[in-house]
Amino acid sequence: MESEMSDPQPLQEERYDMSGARLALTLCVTKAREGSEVDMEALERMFRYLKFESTMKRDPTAQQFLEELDEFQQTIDNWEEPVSCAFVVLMAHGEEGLLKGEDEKMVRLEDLFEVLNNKNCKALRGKPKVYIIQACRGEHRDPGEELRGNEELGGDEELGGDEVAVLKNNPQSIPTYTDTLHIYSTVEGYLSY
Amino acid sequence: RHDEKGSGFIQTLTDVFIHKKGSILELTEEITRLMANTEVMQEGKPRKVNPEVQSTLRKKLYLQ
Repeated sequence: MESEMSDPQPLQEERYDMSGARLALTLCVTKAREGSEVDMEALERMFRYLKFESTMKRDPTAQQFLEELDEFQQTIDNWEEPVSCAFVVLMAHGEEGLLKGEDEKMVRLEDLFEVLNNKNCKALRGKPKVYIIQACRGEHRDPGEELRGNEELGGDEELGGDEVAVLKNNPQSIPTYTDTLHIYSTVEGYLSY
Repeated sequence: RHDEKGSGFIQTLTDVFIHKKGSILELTEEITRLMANTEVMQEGKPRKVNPEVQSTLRKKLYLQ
């Protein structure tokens, strides 16, 4: 049993090859979502800086969320050069697992995520797919929990760029749901062996 | 969202992805840390908002 007690070995670091094309799609419902144009500008700046080919669509209906994702998948699969990575940004009102289109109808996030998975998008098979979802997932509000003296948050640190649209640091409280890592043995809807 | 400044989440995320170096999981930790240090006021009451990351990445992803 001594071998089981040997020193832990460092992880071998493997990186995704990012030398190919980077493609991004942003779908944003701006209706009754003040400030969303500012968010889209910030995303456009970020994608330009990170050398992504960025496409932005405003005010999709629930059906158009799906159609735009389908079109994005076809664009990726027909891209002439190898594709390294895709970003999808989804911004709308929402509930857990659902986004609300401009037409007030709901679309399931699961259906959107399916479009670019390894089965449905060959050019992205084994390549990183990053989803950024800016939407409500329910009605709960988090007032935070008070910290004791020895449970300090990090100090004030300024970001190098644009100011964030939130109030400045409050070291007395912390969100209820941090410092937890969720590790599931399988993805939702699938068996675990 | 702030009418003129946008959402804390997107503004923090874009700032971190542009101005910080590290793997994307390290950057999302930084976003969570920064958002934990801040609060928003809603109807006169302080509120906390933090992102949740679920990952099935098999390798390190570096965007810079």
